[in-house]
Amino acid sequence: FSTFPGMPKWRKNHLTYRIVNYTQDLPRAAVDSAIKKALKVWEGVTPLTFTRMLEGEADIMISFAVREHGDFYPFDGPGNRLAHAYPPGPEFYGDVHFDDDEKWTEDASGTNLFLVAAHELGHSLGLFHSTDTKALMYPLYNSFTDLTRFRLSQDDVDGIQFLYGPPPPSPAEPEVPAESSPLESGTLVKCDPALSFDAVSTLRGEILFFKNRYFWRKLHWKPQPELNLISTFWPSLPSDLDAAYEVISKDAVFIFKGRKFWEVRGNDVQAGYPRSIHTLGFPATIRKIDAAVSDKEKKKTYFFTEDKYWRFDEKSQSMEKGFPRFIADDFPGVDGKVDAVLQAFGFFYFFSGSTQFEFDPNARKVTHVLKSNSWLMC
Amino acid sequence: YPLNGAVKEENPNMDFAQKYLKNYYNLAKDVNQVYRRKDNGPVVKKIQEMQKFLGLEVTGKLDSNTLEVIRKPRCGVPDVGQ
Repeated sequence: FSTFPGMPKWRKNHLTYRIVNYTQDLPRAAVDSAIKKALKVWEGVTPLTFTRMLEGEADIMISFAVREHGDFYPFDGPGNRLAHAYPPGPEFYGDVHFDDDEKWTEDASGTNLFLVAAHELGHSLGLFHSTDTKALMYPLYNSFTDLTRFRLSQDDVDGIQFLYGPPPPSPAEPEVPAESSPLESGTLVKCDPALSFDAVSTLRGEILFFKNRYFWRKLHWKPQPELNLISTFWPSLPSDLDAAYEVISKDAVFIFKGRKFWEVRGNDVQAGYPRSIHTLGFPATIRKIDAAVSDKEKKKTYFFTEDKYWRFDEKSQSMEKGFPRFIADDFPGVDGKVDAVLQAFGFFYFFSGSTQFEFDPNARKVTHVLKSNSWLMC
Repeated sequence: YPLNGAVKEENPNMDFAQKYLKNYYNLAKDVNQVYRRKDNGPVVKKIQEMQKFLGLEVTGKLDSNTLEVIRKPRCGVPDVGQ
């Protein structure tokens, strides 16, 4: 599963919806029923509830339209694009639009309204598309779905509960502490003083702080960092990364996990990856790296493994002789295993657990010791 | 016209595929089929990305299977974040 960029979600559990207009393909009652049934699909696995409004501005406005319909995402006649929806938020966000050039039906003889509505409402709640071909949130319409036994896939349930957690225990069930979603359950509180990072990298002027399957994205024009799933932008990358660094001259970010590494440019994972880290010149004894950073001035990339580091020459594309060297010898004061390294403002920032060492390469000394999450406005 | 290769005859499948990749996979709007470069790098990469996302064999080519899938009805929301 994945969520929209910035991970928008409703900040309340009781949402409203309104069916603004109707298709001529079906009786109104059939449309009402299909929408209600589609909402129940999500209600059943979350704390969310949906109340219908007959007028005014509801959170989720549902309408039928053809071709250009005022949102710069025109429909395209019969087939191809069936519908679209917007992620949670004010005004047109959260809304669902159905292409009325489709033949909307209650069964599978045409385009089943319930099935498409359940998918689009997944978007209205904050889910992006899934690569799981069995998931409701898979982008292609599956006309062979057995409508009589429709069920969300585990991927759909994992996705929506990642955002909203599971439904509250019903009165009959024993009171168990409702496990909230990872966002609330503390596993991902950005100002947790114990927070550490898996990897940190710049990317086209932004700074990315990777943790588990997520990353915080620090945009210089936005004080608050944005939390995203790695899969939202790079569906093929793994989670729990080891290291990441940007080579600005190549407009590329290199991502490491275990013996493999990937090159990404913006959204695009470059062809021919993953490659083995040993192609960079590491001996076979090295099974992973802990951290990496590329010095754009010197055109050297530093790789950190346990208590040593290596230096890679970006011009000759080769590991330099005389390495590895002890980190303590050349970066005095940087203690402990290095989780991640960032170069900014002429300093190197070494992240080790919840501690961050600001290192001045000219003075060759640690100038500040900070909390790792100081970059996240904590 | 690019010196290193004549503009190939129009390929309706490629047109449809490029439109699909622009709509759903962030293929840059300026990748214009008229200036089709020999290696067609960005489009091939995007075809591979789309094939991987949709669970197809990653060939980087508009094989029949891929063409069949991109003509299937779908949701209008993109598959990859901007």
